[in-house]
Amino acid sequence: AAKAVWCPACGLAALTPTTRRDVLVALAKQSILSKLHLPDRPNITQPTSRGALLTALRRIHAQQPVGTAPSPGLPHPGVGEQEYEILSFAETGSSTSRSVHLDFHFTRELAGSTEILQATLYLFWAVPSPGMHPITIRFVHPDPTGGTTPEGGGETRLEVQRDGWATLDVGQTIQNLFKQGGQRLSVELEVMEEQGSPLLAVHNDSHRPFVAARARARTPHRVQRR
Amino acid sequence: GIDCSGDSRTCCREEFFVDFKEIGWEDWIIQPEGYHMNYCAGLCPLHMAGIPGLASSFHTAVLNLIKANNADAAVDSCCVPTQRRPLSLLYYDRDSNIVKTDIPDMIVDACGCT
Repeated sequence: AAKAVWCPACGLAALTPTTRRDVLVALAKQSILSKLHLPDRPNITQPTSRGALLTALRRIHAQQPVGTAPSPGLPHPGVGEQEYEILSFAETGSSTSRSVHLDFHFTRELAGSTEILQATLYLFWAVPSPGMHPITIRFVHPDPTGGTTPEGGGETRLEVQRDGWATLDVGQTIQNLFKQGGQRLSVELEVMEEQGSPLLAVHNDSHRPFVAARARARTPHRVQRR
Repeated sequence: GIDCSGDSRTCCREEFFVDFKEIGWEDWIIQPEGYHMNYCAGLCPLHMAGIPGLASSFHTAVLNLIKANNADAAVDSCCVPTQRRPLSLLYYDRDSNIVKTDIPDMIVDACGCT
């Protein structure tokens, strides 16, 4: 027993091979879940389709070719700091001929324990006629009563000129959302004119809107030198 | 570090692979297919303390000094990981988002006596 205090693996030798295997598998499971801050293994009811995933990965890689340095101004991860890359696909809410509502959900574990380094919203547009098409984008934060407050998240304008993917920096918006303890990012897209306005591809699986984010595990006692 | 062989009794690295399919985790972990966990096993006689792997470390030097100067304070040498690397995971989280992360110090690459 005294030796086991010093050598955690010593006890394994005394176990039968089957028991030893069971202990190690249990240890591996526990270790992975605790490092991912998950209380239990996630139950996946609606896995993202392969088409949507591959398109998203191609888009991200097209913007950041292999071997490129991180964007200027982004802090490098320190020793032992855990980084996450997150792909969140939109769930479509109510929509009209002029507006679309998108929802992105982030888990409590990520929202509560990470800081956002970079986040980009990817939207695929089909443009029926050439020219500039202005689109208003509103970020809506849920209020405590379960409703939404459009004022909470800010508003921005996007100009769409041709078919294809458009990107928007949403790093600060998600960081603010996490700071307020939120887990759901709601986005309302509104086109100006009804005729000849660009269409957002939301139902085509390989053109599903998504957010690609880089986050870092928040260290409780970070000391900064001024 | 030394990898364990059939008749080895001294400190070595035992390979251990957890297949995610076998434990029913392949539905939420997209990549890799398993976890090369590995662990350290075997004996560390006192004369082997500090080798291999930690011979030049400050802690080994301090422990050896304590042992040399005070027999009562001597501690048993222990077979522990001396080199580890991260485990890269691509997985679905509870909201079906796809997350990629490197969990540090998860794979035992080498073992040695403290």
